[in-house]
Amino acid sequence: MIETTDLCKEYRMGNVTVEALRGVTLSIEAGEFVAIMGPSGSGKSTLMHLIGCLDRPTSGECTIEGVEVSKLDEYQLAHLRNKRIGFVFQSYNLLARATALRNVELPIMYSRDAKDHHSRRERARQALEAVGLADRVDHRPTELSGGEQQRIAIARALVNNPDIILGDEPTGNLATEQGEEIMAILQQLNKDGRTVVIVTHEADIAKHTRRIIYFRDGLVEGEDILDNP
Amino acid sequence: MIETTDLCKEYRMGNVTVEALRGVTLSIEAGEFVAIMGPSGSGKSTLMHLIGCLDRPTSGECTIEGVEVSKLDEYQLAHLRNKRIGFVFQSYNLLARATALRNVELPIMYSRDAKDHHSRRERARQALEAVGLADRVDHRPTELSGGEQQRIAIARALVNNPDIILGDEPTGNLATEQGEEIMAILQQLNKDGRTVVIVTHEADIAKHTRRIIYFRDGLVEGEDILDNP
Ligand SMILES: Nc1ncnc2c1ncn2[C@@H]1O[C@H](COP(=O)(O)OP(=O)(O)OP(=O)(O)O)[C@@H](O)[C@H]1O
Ligand SMILES: Nc1ncnc2c1ncn2[C@@H]1O[C@H](COP(=O)(O)OP(=O)(O)OP(=O)(O)O)[C@@H](O)[C@H]1O
Ligand SMILES: [Mg+2]
Ligand SMILES: [Mg+2]
Repeated sequence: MIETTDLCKEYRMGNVTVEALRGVTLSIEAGEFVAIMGPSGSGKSTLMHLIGCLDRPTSGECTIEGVEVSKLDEYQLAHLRNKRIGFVFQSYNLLARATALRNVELPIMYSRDAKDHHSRRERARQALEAVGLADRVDHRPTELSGGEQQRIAIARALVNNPDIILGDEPTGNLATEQGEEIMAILQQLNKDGRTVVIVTHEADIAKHTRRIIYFRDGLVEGEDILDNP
Repeated sequence: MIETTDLCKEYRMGNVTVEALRGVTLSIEAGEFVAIMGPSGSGKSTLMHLIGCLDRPTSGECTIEGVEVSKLDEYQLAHLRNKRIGFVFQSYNLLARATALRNVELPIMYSRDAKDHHSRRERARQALEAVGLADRVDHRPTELSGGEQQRIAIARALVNNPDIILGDEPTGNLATEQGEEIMAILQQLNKDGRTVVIVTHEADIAKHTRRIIYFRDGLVEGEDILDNP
């Protein structure tokens, strides 16, 4: 489902090069529930952007659902992202001037499927209801708390029923009880067959998954298999 | 040091009113080390903005170091904020086009004290070094990981040696080890006599403080005293 081989990513800034990923090889099967943990700056978000088809590697290979992503053009990449992948960004990336409802409708608006557009408003409402924000649909991001913005980002990632859900610190701004509610949603989606990968720094969140991959300095350092259903 | 009496804050949006704080009365002595916990949307950031002199209440009183803040004009409020209070925002509020170094220098640039300006660059470097970012001084926020941005926000809050440190989820994007390093910095500052108040949703972080205040639906629900040095 998701495979990387010797994946490297460098950021160039003038005469300085930051080696964010230094040869990452890993494999995630369809239907897995995986957590990625590691110190700040160890390359977790960089990896998520590459497997989420939001960026291209400097070298190495990245294969999503059997497709080598460096062989796709921008148009095919955008289609894969929109149809197959739901991404929760570490800093949410919400449109500041749009309401919660419009932010969640956005992925549906990119669909080329006409019937998607008829049900768009209703599906966005349901997604917001599922994360407890039914009474915040008309608020803009600046009129919402940190945890509410995070939940909009989660709702938006799920509204297109993606096969693969990638969450970069999806519960970072949520208190324990609400973090557990989000994990319950992700667990259910995983039981329904979706592949879920989350970056988290909280062990209490990671313990809901079935495998934890540890990062350090741009490399995979090790992993744990958890005895969960 | 920090006292609120029946503090209320309403947000008006068209014909909808959100009651973010519904009568909060609390008192924090100089030198205390306090955590504030509670569900997403319960009013924690709103309270922090009021006691940080970044916003005004709808009703009720807020007194900082003996001064009733609603009696201050904008100029006096800005001076109090700059000299006395260090604020770590939940969404960092960094200048996107400035380097890490310039972002941390910013509070010193507002000082009216000439000798502050001579030592500015050096003090900013030291603050960044204290949070482990000595080798990221020339990066801009978009060229940094989430946890690195968070640590710049922390360095900026501390660079003016404030009496009161207010941190809104200061370790939200930091893995356990680095979260502990930040708590060690805050603990040392507290031992040196500073008042530290942090919002956190992680019990492991809150256990470093000496008192936890619990929020729910815009009100204080209760508190715990912790047996810490
Ligand atoms: N500018 C605003 N306009 C309208 N409503 C707002 C505004 N800012 C906050 N709110 C609402 O006020 C309530 C309290 O917000 P606040 O940011 O204080 O919560 P919080 O406890 O910090 O939550 P979190 O843990 O998610 O950061 C929320 O329900 C939010 O929707
Ligand atoms: N656009 C960029 N330009 C230059 N350097 C970058 C850029 N983006 C990230 N970096 C650097 O690459 C490294 C890895 O960043 P990444 O965002 O993947 O870390 P992370 O593991 O997600 O950290 P965190 O837990 O703090 O979110 C960091 O040291 C960061 O400074
Ligand atoms: Mg990250
Ligand atoms: Mg908040």
